[in-house]
Formats: sequence, structure tokens, C-alpha cells
Amino acid sequence: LPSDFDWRDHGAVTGVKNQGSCGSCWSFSAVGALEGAHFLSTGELVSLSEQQLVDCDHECDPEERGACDSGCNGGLMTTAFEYSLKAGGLMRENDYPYTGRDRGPCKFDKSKIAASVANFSVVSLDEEQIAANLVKNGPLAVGINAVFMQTYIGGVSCPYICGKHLDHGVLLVGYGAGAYAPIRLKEKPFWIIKNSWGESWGENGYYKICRGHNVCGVDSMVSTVAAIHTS
Amino acid sequence: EDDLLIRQVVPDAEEHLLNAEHHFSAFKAKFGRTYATQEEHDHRFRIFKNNLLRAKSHQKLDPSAVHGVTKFSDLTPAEFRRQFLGLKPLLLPTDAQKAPILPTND
Repeated sequence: LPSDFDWRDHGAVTGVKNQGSCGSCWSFSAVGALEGAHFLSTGELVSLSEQQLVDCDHECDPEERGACDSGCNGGLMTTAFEYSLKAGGLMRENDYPYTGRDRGPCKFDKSKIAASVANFSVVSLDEEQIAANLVKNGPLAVGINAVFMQTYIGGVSCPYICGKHLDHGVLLVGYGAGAYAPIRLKEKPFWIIKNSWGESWGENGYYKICRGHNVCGVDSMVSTVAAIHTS
Repeated sequence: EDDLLIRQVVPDAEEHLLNAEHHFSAFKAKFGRTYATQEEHDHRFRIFKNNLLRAKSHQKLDPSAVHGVTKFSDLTPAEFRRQFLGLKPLLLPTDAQKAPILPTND
């Protein structure tokens, strides 16, 4: 594995998006992963539609009663992949733009599918495997505890204490070997995470969190998706 | 005891938040915030001051990052969770296909 890796340098990541006041982070995470997978399978970077998931994806987890994707009220990346697989794929952002509002009618047009899911899987709770899957398969959809993200401005977040309860869906796009941590007086490796709160948040919309200890639960809900070429 | 390089010389109490009103004015200007009533304004200012303290606490707990005023600084933690998070509280489904173990040497 390379010591540093960033899918942004390879053209697999679209610009930072903004979910607005809507609990649709799960759709941005899933769509980001599929955008990257589609890039790997076709060489073409296409911005895909989160609003399609918000409006049309009501997929439920078969094991958990009531755990269904429900637009601005939340959802899961794995069930979003399941929906995308069943529906046939996702449309382009331009063809089905984001409004940040739910309860709208589903306007999915199968003739305008831009990217399709071939399969998806979950990655083990092992940081070397997460890094290997990132490098091999593209950006990964991950869950995280976002408690420190409300006040985050920049740098590598590495809180001494952070809950493992996952409440936010984001996109893992890379990692770095080390950044200086002044209090700990050592270099710390970190993950590079794309968020969906616009470019005015964090480091131009991105978050860095330290690697090595499942900090804020970042290693515990990781999924990867593969795309097939459709257009 | 907090920092090897900088010694704090002002008290910790909330009333000593330096220039909280100035910070709130700058926050409103930067993020285009307006409030419909004076009550709402005062309510948001109280939340903002609490969030300044939270940012300070986060800074102590997370010294390698920078924490401070963000566009979410006039929201309570509950409002922030409700409006800007949204991952269902569920672990990965047990029947999900597991990614094959990849070689990581060389």
C-alpha cells in the first residue's frame, strides 16, 4: 500500500456538495462511493443524483423493523446500494437535481440511468483492509460519530474521547502518512473524508481524522461498491 | 496544565468569554444569519455562547485539530443532529456480503 493516497488526485471525486438542512448524509455518502466506482469502471467522472435516493429509495433493512431509508429523516448507505441495484441505477445530478426537501414524488426515469451498481460489500474492521479496499475499489462509504464535527475548522481531528455511536454518513477518499500533532509531539496518520456540508465547512468541505484506533467509530461501518458501465 | 506553550491568564467562567457579542456579530455577517424576533436573537446568542464553550472544550479534547465558530454555532447539539446528520442507528446488516481480504504487503 502507498504511504499516502488520495482519490482526488486521480480524478475520482466530484466537488463538495451541500445537503442543506436535511438528514440526507447517507445519500451523499452512497452516491460519492458510486461516483468513484463508476469512474474506476468507465474512466468518466459523473455527478450522480442524491435526490433520487431521497425521493425514491424507501428500502428497508430486512432484519431491523422500521430501519428504512427515508429521505431527510435518515437512511443507510448499504440499503441505498440495495435500492440502486434493484432500481437499475442512478441518474445524473443534472437530470435529477438536489432540492434538500423530501416527500416529493419520485421522478426517476429509467431511460436516464447514468451509473449502475454491480455489487457491494462491507469491509472488515481492520484499517489495513480499509486502506486496501480504498486503493483497489475507490472511495468508501463510512459511518462516523459527528460530535466533534460541529465545531471543526481544520487540522487532524484525534480526540482523546469520542463516542462510537454512528450518526453521520461520509465518504472516505484517502489517507496520509502523518501530520504533526503538537500536544502528542509526533506524526499521526490520518484518513481524508469528504463531507456534504459545503465548501465553507472544515478544510474546503473535507475532514481529517486520525487513523489507528477506530476514532469516532470511523472503521466500524465501511462499505464498498462496484459499478457497471451503462452509458 | 492545558498547554505546554501557552498559559491561560483569564478565568474560565462563561461571563468572561471575550467579546462574545463581537463574535456573534461576525458570525451573523459571515453566514448571513438573521432572526425574526428579538427573543429568537437572544435565544440564538445564548446557544452561540454555549457553543463557544463547547468549541473550547473540544479544543482541549482534540488538540491536533482546530475548533471554533462554524456555520453551526447557533444550533444546539440536538438541532444539529436533527438537521445535518441522518445516519440510521443501525450496525451493518449481518447478511451483507463481506469484501474479500486483500493482500496489504508490497
